[in-house]
Amino acid sequence: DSETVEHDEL
Amino acid sequence: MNVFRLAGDMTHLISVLVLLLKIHTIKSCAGVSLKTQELYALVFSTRYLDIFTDFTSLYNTVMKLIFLGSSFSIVWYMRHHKLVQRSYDKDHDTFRHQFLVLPCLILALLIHEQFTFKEVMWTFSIYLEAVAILPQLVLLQRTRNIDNLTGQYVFFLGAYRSLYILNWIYRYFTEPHYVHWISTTSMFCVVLFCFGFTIFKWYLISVLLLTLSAWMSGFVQTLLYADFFYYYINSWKNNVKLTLQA
Repeated sequence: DSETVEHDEL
Repeated sequence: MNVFRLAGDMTHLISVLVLLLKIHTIKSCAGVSLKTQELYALVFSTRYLDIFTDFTSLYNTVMKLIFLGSSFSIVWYMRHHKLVQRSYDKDHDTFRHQFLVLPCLILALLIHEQFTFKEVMWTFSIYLEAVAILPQLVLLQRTRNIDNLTGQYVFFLGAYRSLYILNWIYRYFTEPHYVHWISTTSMFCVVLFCFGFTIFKWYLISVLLLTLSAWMSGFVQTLLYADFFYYYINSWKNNVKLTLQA
């Protein structure tokens, strides 16, 4: 549902 | 950040440090695949395109810089450093790594979560990371003579992969929207692939042990659910409103 995909991992 | 993710990052960091230690202090890269190292440099450069645009945490930025810097310096050492270069086992490291890149790129163009340049590149890096270890495993099989540091490098790399799977299992139960099925599936594939490969016993043993602990954590989750269902069925039987114990 969010606009951009979040990548908070390495 | 959960304990699996932190432990995964730390084992990843240790694997890189072990390799740098071998190359920088012993001035040897015997048994290390340049092809794999080049693939990792490509993996990190395509994955961390957001390094200057999206800020997650100081930890993330510093780690990204470490992984980018270390992978490129390892490649530089193996290609250009006079002493290190000499120990490089060129004749055995003949895996055609360029043939891994194209299928990963096509797959990333076909299967991704969002069709933007950054997202497709991120997906490509995930697919490529899953197979980047192959030239290294092939080299180990061909040379057979594996020194301690190279063995530890591959062991820590395998531990990092497995701990990341545990991290995703954990995150799936705590924050399901954060789990990327692309990375989880490709990581599972590489673990299965390594089982089929049966080359490197420490790699396999580490993966096996950590898969077993993944089942253990799955078992604990099931117990937690059983607890929930116990209260659920009780409330249904006695026809009272469902309340859970703290």
